[in-house]
Amino acid sequence: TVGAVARDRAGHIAAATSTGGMTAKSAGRIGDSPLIGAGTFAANDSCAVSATGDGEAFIRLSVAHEIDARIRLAGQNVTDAAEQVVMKDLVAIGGSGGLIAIGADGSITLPFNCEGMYRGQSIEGQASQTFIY
Amino acid sequence: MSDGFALAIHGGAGVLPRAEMSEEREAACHAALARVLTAGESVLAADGTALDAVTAAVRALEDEPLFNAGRGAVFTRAGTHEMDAAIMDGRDRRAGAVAGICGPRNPVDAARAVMERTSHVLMAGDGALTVAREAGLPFEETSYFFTPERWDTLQETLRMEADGTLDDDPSRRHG
Repeated sequence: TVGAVARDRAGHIAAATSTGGMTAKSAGRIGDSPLIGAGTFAANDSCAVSATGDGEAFIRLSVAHEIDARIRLAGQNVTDAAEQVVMKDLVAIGGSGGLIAIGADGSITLPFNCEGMYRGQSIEGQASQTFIY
Repeated sequence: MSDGFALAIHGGAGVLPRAEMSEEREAACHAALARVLTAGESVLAADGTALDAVTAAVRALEDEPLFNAGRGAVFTRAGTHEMDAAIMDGRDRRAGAVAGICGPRNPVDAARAVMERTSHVLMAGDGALTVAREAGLPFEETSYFFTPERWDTLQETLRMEADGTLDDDPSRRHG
């Protein structure tokens, strides 16, 4: 699975996710990536989320929407909201994986609860960074 | 926090234990991630929209055989490819998604076509492909999405299933 989240200079945000699925999946199995609110979400310019991991767990937890809900209803920032969902809520139901998220203020968070991920980030005025595991 | 643009990308989960990744592969992955960042940054630096930036970044990720989407798509147990993609605009809750398709070179463009050319959010199968064709998106033969590494992974997985040695590593469930 691959994905991107962004905030532009006008302060608007967006998310996109794409996947070829998990190896040897059953034909017709669809994971969280194309499900708005599970693997992909960006609404009201509050946060944008793109996820990768155990798709069924991400669907059951509505991971991306859950992060947005924590921001809107509990007043959390995007980093704390994503940390809670990935490191605690997902783990509690046996889900492994991670996500990338960006807040309305341009804050980026990249949490994951498994062995490793491929990541990159770019913030205007700073050097771009790429990460493996 | 920043008043300027910001972009984050992910190339999915690692399929190799860290200790088994060669220096050459690690360098190739860093280089690929940097190319993807450049694709999105160039949009944002030109005062483009976040929507166009994530489209460009994901398109670049899909074009990259190292990562699991589009050109590096994994195989179903039937030896076929099925791709999914989604996109959402934070300004107005517009969203588009496709599922269970194979053909469009860049599935994210098919998702965006659903968002921009239909009143729907998620389309699957032949209907999604029709939207992509009507949008004039480039299509590829199945051979375009074949990579030897993904094929070998499928064969190894099926072999381990058959002889009862497939472990329950949760990473096997990662898309």
